[in-house]
Amino acid sequence: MGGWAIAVHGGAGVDPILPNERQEEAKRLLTRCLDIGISALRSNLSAIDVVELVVRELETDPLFNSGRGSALTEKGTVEMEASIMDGPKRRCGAVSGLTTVKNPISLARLVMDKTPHSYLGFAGAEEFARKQGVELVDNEYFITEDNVGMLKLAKEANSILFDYRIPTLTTCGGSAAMENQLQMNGLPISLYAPE
Amino acid sequence: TVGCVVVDKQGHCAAATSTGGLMNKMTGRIGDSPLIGSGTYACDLVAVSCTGEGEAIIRSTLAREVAAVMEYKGLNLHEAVDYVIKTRLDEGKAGLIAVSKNGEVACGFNTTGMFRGCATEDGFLEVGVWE
Repeated sequence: MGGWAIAVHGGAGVDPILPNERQEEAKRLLTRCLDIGISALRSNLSAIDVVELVVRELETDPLFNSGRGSALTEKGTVEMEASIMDGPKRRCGAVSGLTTVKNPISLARLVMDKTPHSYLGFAGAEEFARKQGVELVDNEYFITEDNVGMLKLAKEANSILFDYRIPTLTTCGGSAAMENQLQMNGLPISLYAPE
Repeated sequence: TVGCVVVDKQGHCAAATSTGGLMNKMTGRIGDSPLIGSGTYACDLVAVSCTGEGEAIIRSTLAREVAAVMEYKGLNLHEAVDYVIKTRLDEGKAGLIAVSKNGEVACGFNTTGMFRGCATEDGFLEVGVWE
């Protein structure tokens, strides 16, 4: 047995010209989440409880693409998804198409713990959330000003963007795309948000 | 996308992943994050959470692949992560974090960077964005 360990992520595909202050903001959030996880592990919380706890924190902060701060659909709404898996017995739970559940990861945990199923989506998942009494919020809660701007850019570029959370409008717009030769999926990297 | 993987003092592994998906995605689109074996996987050996180009991660069943090469090829955690990032993504761009039941931690990505952090019981702690 090698002792506990923890890792967190806030998405991949970072804009190479991401401003330093945005990088530092992201590092602060990751450090805070690691600290929460470390404290929980030192308090002997189980691995499954710790991953839920840490992801809830990431969902609640608007910096990365999950929960509040989620990427927007073509209609300007938020549809979230999450999953959780417990290694020892390979138990798992997953949800998709959530529009009002404040912390999707906890609903995924409830699917794992409280249903005979592995995956609930859309209306059925929302109904299950209401029955379980989890915290619900209006869809507007998840929508940030930055993301509204990024959706506008995505529509102007007629492209689907990866979930770039951190870039400012000036770093992910068309001019930045022209300056940057790196490509992902055939599109300039600067058009993507780091997932 | 955000994710967390943990191995506790008992050697039990767990993984969690949550996302809003892609900006300007079609309504009804499902990515890799909720798909067990693609964006998220945990077993008695390892826990994995992925992020990146969801459709590529789905095609490669990326998270399960890490566990599979550990089980069937006998690779250690770091070798397994390197192997799947280099050989299983085809043209896709993605990253992942992983822990093993032995308390090892690893991350890998073929994108320009990945927002990530990790810590172990022996005092190691690292937070990074780039390679």
